[in-house]
Amino acid sequence: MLEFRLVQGSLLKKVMEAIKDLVTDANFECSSTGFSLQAMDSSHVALVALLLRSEGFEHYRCDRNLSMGMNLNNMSKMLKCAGNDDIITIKADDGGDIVTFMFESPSQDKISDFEMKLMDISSEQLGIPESEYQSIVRMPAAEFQRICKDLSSIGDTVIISVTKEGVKFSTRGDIGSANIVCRQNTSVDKPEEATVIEMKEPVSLTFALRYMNSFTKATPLSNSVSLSMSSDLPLVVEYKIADMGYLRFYLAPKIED
Amino acid sequence: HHSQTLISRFFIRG
Repeated sequence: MLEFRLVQGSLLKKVMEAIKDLVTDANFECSSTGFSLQAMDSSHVALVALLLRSEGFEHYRCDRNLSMGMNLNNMSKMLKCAGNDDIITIKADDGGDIVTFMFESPSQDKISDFEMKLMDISSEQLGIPESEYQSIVRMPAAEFQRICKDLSSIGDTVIISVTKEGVKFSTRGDIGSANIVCRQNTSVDKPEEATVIEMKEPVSLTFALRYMNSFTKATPLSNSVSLSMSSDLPLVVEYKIADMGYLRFYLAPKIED
Repeated sequence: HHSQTLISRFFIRG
């Protein structure tokens, strides 16, 4: 059987809100390492990878590796019933066809359990090779969200260019064009407010803003976001989940016809 | 014009 108890239940609620519009059904893989998920969006352009390490849970028991197929929209409906301060426990039996979500209020005066049917999902696990990136930009997550939202009112695609000068986000549409440049800025009070540019080589890649905006739904998970880019690899947009792991989005670049 | 590439071609199958 498996049983995970997450004191900061709101993390799981935030993860679901971040991915449920991108991915419909997914297998959650449970092992002694942690709770993870890898899934592509329906058009096979983007891939989501989630890892919540076992050490981040207050209690984590997983007797044997288990793959639980879930409809993310249904899971989100259930997790929306948990209060933001609730402790969430996930339970399942080996070979069973249901998963139980238990919500406890912080004062322990309200305890709810919700059972959800599991599904058989045939999904291909893809191997994600470790890569060296030409450029990595770390910036405040809210700033990145604002940029993607602003640019999508003007164009459909964004060109992200990293040079010594900084990182430039550009778009073009029927009404005109826009360029937003963020320079490296490490002289801030809090490290999460910094913009840090690690450039080995300049890089310039084109992406669909529709996907970028979808990824920024993960903004409540983390104060900062990192963008890892190489000219021959998908973009990695990573939100670290404090003390537990990460939520990563991989997006294939658009190429010139 | 740009066309979208599929993500799976960058990763290892199986």
